[in-house]
Amino acid sequence: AATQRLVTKRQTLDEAYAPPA
Amino acid sequence: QEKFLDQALKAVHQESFEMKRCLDKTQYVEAFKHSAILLSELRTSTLSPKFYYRLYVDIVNELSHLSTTLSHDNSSCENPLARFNEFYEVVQYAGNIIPRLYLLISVGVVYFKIEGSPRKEILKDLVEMCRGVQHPIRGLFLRNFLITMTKELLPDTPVGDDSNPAGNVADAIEIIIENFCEMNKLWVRMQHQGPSREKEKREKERRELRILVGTNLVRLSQLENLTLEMYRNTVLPRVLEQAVSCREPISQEYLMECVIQVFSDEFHLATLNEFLDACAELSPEVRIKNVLGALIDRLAIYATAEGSPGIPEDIPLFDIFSKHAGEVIGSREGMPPEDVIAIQTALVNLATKCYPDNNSYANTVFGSTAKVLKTLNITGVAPNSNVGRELMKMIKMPIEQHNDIIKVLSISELSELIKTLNYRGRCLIGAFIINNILENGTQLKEENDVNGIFELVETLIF
Amino acid sequence: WGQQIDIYIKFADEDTRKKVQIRNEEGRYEENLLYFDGESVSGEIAIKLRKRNQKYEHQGIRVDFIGQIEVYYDRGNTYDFVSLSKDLARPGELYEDTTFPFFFSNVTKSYESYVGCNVKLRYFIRVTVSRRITDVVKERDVVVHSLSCYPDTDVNLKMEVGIEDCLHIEFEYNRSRYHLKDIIVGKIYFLLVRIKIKYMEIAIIRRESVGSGPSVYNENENIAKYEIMDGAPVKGETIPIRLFLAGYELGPTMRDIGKRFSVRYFLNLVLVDEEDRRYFKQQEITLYRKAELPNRR
Repeated sequence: AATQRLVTKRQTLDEAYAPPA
Repeated sequence: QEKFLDQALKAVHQESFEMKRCLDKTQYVEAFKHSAILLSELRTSTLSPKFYYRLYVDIVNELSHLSTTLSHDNSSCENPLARFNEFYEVVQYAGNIIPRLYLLISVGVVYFKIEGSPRKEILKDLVEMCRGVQHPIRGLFLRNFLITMTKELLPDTPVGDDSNPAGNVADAIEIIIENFCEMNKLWVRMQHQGPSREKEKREKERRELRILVGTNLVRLSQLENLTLEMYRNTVLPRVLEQAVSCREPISQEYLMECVIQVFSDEFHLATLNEFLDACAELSPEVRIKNVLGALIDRLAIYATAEGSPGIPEDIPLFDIFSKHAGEVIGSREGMPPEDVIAIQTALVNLATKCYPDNNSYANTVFGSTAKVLKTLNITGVAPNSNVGRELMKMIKMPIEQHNDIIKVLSISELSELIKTLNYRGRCLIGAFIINNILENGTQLKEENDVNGIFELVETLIF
Repeated sequence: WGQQIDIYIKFADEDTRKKVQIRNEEGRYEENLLYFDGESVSGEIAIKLRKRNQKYEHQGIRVDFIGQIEVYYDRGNTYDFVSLSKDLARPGELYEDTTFPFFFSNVTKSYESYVGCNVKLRYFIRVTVSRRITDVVKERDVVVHSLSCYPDTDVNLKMEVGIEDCLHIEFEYNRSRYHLKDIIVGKIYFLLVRIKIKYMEIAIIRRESVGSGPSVYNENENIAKYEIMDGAPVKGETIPIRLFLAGYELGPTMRDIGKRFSVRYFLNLVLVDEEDRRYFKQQEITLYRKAELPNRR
């Protein structure tokens, strides 16, 4: 129970490295 | 900064004292509370990366006392599994995320070591929960703490071996790469923070922190069961994907150099095309000559090292590098000529070290360099200019490598390149050649050899 | 002047029955016996005479089990939703210390005990010794917990919310109903981020609503603040949420209790930007006290 998480959506590479908008 | 750091350290030491007192009395939950307070100092925004690092080191040192005591006290506990299951939950009651995650990692590492604990879940959980820290500096240090603390825990058994409840080397690779991706993302994000007038300061700070990101690659390279196939199919593509996609020169240059440094020569030889293809996609601001130079130097050392099997015959090393160097240079329109020559120098280094008995490779490079300079209308190069320094290095290289001027004479294009230098440059080269002959006692027995040398040193003679 | 008495209320299974702590109006903790709906309430009342060899006249002794709602701003008007009474003695005299047993069988206790900002709901035993001028009254509280059992299948709470061209998020919590020792597991996915976020937290808010119709008075109380993100994310980022309710003093959701008050709980997702502007999204959740399954051999 102490390690429960929801599945995360994958972030695209473009999103990951884009400068903050 | 010193004042801020002193204030923070004072608070840290006060709470650490209380933490230790509680641990001595086995009041673990109270100890966690004091630990959370001392860890709260890592929430600061007032310290620069250098000073934050000093604070981090001190705090980690104090926190190690908690981990050690918890580990030690396990032996006298009736049901350590239940206890640590509870501790893993209790530390998550901490209201602030930074102290919570540092505590989670500290407790998680001890929990991991208990027989029967959900090891795979713990490792995965620690990596995933760190997503909550999106602040670049705080996130980098947190994830560095994670990768440091889990060093001995990563499963390093071959794929297919189910003996380790934490998984096998494939799971370890996944964890490290996930952590690496997040850290590189945070590191690159630093570049975009703050006003543009502080760009240089930011870049300097980023360079100070690069080792935090590189540690992930070091950890990958330390996996004993990392096979060439895994490196080629999983590790390298994922790392290169991050390096290329981040489109940020400081990160790109460092990551490429780091890959070259930490992984083995055999891995590099087997994945040259992939690596060099990625080089062609790097940002124009990346000093690609450093990257290519580093790789070539590495392989050249490998080729000539005592006991080394040398470059496999089925790997046309020079052709591969030559082709990719050409592509890299061709794709970068604004590449300074000195960088072009630096890349050519690296190729000469490769040719002379890896193929010492075959000067045709070196000759090709000299020929193409002379053509490039002609195309760029570069003549009369001063030896102390940027271009000149690189040219001098390039010309001297086969002479220093062979220490036998007779062998160097077969590099017919060498004289063409010498002619691109100015008077002083040609004199310096001439003197260099003559000194080399004298130092090595090279004997000139053939008329052709003498004529060849006279051609190289003709400026001095005239 | 005259004889005086001390009244002691003792419950039958006081030594074995579980005790729980409850915060009183002054904010201090009290420990009381725990009862559940349908349980009988029994015990004995001891009346001790302070002076020896002096009789004590009374007009009757009565014991009541009362469940009561009291609104603080209207103290005179309490509402007794449970009122059970037993006469212990007819008018007469007491010459010595006397004990009276009492037994209330299978008492309905529909609501959970509650002490809030403006209202409280309590259960207590009241002993009344009637006298000519002033009655002697003694009360002793008990705590009642209401248990619920919901099926494991429950819909998650998932919603997209945002401010146009500024901030769009999708939040998801794994359930809409949580028991008091449950874990809120969720995530926040950032669809658009064009503000400089400093941090994000989840607050648990208790809203106490007293009254009905147009004269409802709401009071919000921040029970917890839990930081779930430090720093500024970019588009595509997913931030995990794992919030342990056991770490907080919570009670179950109470809806329209005695048509007088409600206690509801909300999760308040708050994003704070660099200029300390707060962007929030509130979502009601149902909290309940879980009925523990009996141990089966």
